[in-house]
Amino acid sequence: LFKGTALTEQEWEELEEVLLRADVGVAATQRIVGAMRSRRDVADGMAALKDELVSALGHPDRSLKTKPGGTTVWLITGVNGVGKTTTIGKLAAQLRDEGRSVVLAAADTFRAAADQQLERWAELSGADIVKHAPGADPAAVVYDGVAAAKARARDVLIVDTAGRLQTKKNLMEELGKIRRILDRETGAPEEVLLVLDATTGQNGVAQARAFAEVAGITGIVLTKLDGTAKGGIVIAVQQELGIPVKLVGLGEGIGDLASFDPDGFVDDLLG
Amino acid sequence: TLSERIEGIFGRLRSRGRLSEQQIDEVLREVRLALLEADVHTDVVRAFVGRVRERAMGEEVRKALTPAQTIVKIVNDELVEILGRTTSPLTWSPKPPTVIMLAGLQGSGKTTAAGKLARLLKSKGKRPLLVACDLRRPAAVEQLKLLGDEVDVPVVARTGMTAVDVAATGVEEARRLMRDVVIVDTAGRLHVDEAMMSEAAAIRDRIQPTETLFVADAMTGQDAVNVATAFLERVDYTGIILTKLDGDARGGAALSIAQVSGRPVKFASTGERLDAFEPFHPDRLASRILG
Ligand SMILES: Nc1nc2c(ncn2[C@@H]2O[C@H](COP(=O)(O)OP(=O)(O)OP(=O)(O)O)[C@@H](O)[C@H]2O)c(=O)[nH]1
Ligand SMILES: Nc1nc2c(ncn2[C@@H]2O[C@H](COP(=O)(O)OP(=O)(O)OP(=O)(O)O)[C@@H](O)[C@H]2O)c(=O)[nH]1
Ligand SMILES: [Mg+2]
Ligand SMILES: [Mg+2]
Repeated sequence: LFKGTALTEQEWEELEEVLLRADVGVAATQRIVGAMRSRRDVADGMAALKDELVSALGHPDRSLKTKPGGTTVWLITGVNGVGKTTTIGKLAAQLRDEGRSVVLAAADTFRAAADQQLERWAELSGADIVKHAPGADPAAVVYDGVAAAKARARDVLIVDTAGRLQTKKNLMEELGKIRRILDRETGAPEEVLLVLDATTGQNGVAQARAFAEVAGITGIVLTKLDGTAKGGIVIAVQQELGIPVKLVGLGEGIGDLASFDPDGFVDDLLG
Repeated sequence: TLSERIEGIFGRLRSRGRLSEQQIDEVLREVRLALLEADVHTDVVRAFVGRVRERAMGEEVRKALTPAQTIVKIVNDELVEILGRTTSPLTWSPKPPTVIMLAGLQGSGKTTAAGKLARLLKSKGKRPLLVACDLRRPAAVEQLKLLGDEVDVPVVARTGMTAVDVAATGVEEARRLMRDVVIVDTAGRLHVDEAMMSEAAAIRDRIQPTETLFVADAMTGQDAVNVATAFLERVDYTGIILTKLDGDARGGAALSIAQVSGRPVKFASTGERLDAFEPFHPDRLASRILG
């Protein structure tokens, strides 16, 4: 689109607009465009922008960690309705396809039919499930999940948690407690994943910051990328917090999960 | 806050008497940044700032004793204007039952909103009936049934039928059981999923709702315009429910959605519990968006 030895003011604004529209946010957009403008050699605006975005996403380790010779533990967190439970179903199916045995811990004991929803995913993915009565202490489900995974020598324990807005101090403390239980019982979880909805605006960065503080986030699952939202907030999450995207959700079906490809992501973002 | 930033500009520029165009441009820059940081869509921001600029150049600011405060008031007025100026009540059908359909993206809070609406209307002396038309999501029907139990409102659920047929059955049941309002929960769907958008339109055609409420998450970013426009065109809605307002998202998506749809926000969901639900107050969201 933009060719020539220097971009006009109008062309710079158009590049900013692309980023703002993608939920990259004002601050990150100013950083990125600022970095581009300080380069003398911007001939092709879109190509330069692509380079800038890909480099902003960096080269962190995007693999999901496992524990050799023991039970791998993955803790799944995030605000309400982002796709935690569905993502767990997809992960369990992927693990089964890799020949690994899975236990799911239904530690969302609050929301109506949360256990039944996870139970259905356990059926579909061939995983075991540990659940208590609705209203039970989530910590008790976590303890039982760990015990079951060890007793049955399962390869992976995935812990589903209730959605919680990061503004809810008591719920964030509950999550911290769940993290500490896992630390004591099995050692630090191999992954503590924050599920972010691609339609989320700037609040996504606040979510990542708060969840990182309380639970220590090792990676992001960016869901609902099959919609039209670009999920640009993950750029600020990487730049400001150093938290990498590991997985993307591409639909509601059991197979709709893929590893994060920065190049493809940036191509889609720039449309 | 934006008003503090605007006051700061006037303080810094030490103006007495008439505002210069430079001062106004500086103020408008702050307004633009505040709205973008609040997730308002870039096009909506552009049009909004244009309108504020026009008013800021006019008599009311020129003659104001405190121009900074006048501009803040203009911004606030323009926001409230878009958001619907006052609370907007439900429309009732002249011939019962009133049918209310809920629609929106995955995870926006529809099923919970159905329970909340049922609880609210029951507390106002209505006889609501809930209808479970999400046949896709695992345990969606169970979820609605549990919410119905919690508020002591009956739930219509059927297997072996399409969502459209369940919806129609729900309305028939309302007549049979003499329930005066039917609340139809539907599956979350993407605006770019042609089959699901056709289903939503088919449900609407079949049950002819008096109110179709678009349920939108307050933390939605720029995509709000794409979604709101597509749902308006394919499903059409008469009002909006804004959810998860108990978070700290600024909620600019609400402005974008109200602007592009011209529909009023009717309800605010402010928590996970079923009693965290109230008529929407535009002035409260206006000050929240401005930060
Ligand atoms: N289109 C699409 N929908 C998704 C994706 N991931 C999850 N969903 C849908 O999003 C909705 C919410 O998913 P859940 O798994 O219940 O989300 P959650 O985070 O566990 O929700 P809570 O436990 O209530 O906080 C469901 O309708 C899912 O089918 C995705 O990648 N794409
Ligand atoms: N904090 C908070 N959570 C809410 C609010 N409204 C709904 N939720 C939560 O958001 C999550 C999603 O709510 P649902 O009612 O399942 O959303 P949905 O739109 O029916 O989801 P799908 O049917 O999968 O599209 C649940 O965890 C709800 O408890 C709200 O106002 N505040
Ligand atoms: Mg869940
Ligand atoms: Mg639902």
